[in-house]
Amino acid sequence: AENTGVRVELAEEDDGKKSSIALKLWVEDPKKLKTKYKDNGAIEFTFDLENEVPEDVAQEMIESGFFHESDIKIVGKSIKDRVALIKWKRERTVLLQV
Amino acid sequence: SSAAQVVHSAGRRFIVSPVPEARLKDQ
Repeated sequence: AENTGVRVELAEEDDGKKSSIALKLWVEDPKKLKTKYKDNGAIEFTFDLENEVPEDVAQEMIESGFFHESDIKIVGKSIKDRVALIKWKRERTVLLQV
Repeated sequence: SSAAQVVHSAGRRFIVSPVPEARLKDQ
């Protein structure tokens, strides 16, 4: 995935079954953000892989005051890339099992 | 613990904790 300066990682082991998974997001490179990051640390949250949209979570983070509106794209893309990777890994695991 | 919790109006829970040192170095 493209280096957005915002890192999103799994906050728990993915058992490949649960649709809801814990993720952790933090800013690795504040210079890549358009606005100054308030150094809040790592933000942990749960994400529903089947029913949620990464951009909605990014919007909620902005409304909660973690990021400025101008950085919604970078935050949304960072979550989206990680979610795509998790889904890809799950699909690959299923294919290998078959 | 220094973890803080923020609950968004939509009901989502954000838990804020310090970024692990090892992860910052792992770039």
